[in-house]
Amino acid sequence: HEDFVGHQVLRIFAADEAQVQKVKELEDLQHLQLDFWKGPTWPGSPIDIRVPFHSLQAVKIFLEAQDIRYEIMIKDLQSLLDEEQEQMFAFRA
Amino acid sequence: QVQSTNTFNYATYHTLEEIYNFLDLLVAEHPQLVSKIQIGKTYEDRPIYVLKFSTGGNNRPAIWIDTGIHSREWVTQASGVWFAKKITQDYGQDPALTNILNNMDIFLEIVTNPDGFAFTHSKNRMWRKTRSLTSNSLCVGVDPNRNWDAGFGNAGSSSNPCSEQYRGKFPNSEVEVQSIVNFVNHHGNIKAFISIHSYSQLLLYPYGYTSEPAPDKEELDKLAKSAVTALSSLYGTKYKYGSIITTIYQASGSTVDWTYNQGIKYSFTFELRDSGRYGFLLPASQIVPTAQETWLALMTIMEHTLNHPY
Repeated sequence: HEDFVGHQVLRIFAADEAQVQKVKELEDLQHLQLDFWKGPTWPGSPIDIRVPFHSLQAVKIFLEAQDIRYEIMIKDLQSLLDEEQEQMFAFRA
Repeated sequence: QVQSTNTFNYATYHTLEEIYNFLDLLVAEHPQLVSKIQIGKTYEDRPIYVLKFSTGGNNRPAIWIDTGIHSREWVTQASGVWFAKKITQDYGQDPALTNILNNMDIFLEIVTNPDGFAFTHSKNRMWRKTRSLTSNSLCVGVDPNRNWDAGFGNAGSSSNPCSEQYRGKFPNSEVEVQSIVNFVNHHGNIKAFISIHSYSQLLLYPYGYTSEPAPDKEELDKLAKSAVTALSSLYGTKYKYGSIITTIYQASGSTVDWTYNQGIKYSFTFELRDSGRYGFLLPASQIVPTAQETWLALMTIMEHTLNHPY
């Protein structure tokens, strides 16, 4: 199984078109291996990105430097996945 | 294995094998109403099944519903299972659904991307695309919702095989897409086509590849409003509605743009709920409420389709 330990999902709130464009720039940075669950659209519309552990610091610094507001939507993805698996096993049992 | 669709647990997520077993059980329990059609085989050679709900007739006007084209959107496949059971329960009981099925057929494809779905269970829960290999690339899969022959290759899809929105090399390159295209073309009498995704609580209609309004925009908008109102009446889940391009973003090569261009007027795509901010990891406890509320919207669209023949 792919391991998602330490991956977080960030919910980002771009306040204006300039901030939306800044978040779009992140999409092009392949090395960060970001997974856009909800892509950038309009100002005010939340953007959800799954960020691997190794990219977390860079992304957060980028957002803070651009004064783009974000919150942590899912703190540790793997723990949610573990819960999901446990529940499925429990129902089968 | 579960021996009856009555003891099947609709409030948990299931593997591909469990869902395929469910299909067989449902067909066995309701042979006069439900049949299973194989419309193709996936890239990895898995069968692609569609349930046909029919009370008779020959090539009746039909409604198509698909779930799970993006494999990680597990609440959609789970909702599809619930819809299938709901149809068998309500036929003969609910006058509206009975009326629909006495005049039209319903086709339901619960696992539209079986390879991707199996992969989400075995290797990578976050997998979205198909599992086809691309020559000269290490990256796997095509976004099947960018692979349709409607504005294919325009903005709103990617030519990069490593992108989650990779469109593929040519329209219908994915057998999962081509199988539906063949089926729809061969059938020739599909009047409504509803493709179900998650998450972000939207009901969308064409177009996604162009800002040109669809010729039936006014009617589609009114119908979407009615459907969303019905949906929200159950649990208060808030939905937005509108054309794909104006409501979310430009997306080329998408399913319902193609179906609309084939003359299927009532072409819609849903983004189901995440009212708890879990994204693709919607807790299983929300499967049934999600399916219940979505069903009300589906009924609105299906009834409208029945009552507005074209």
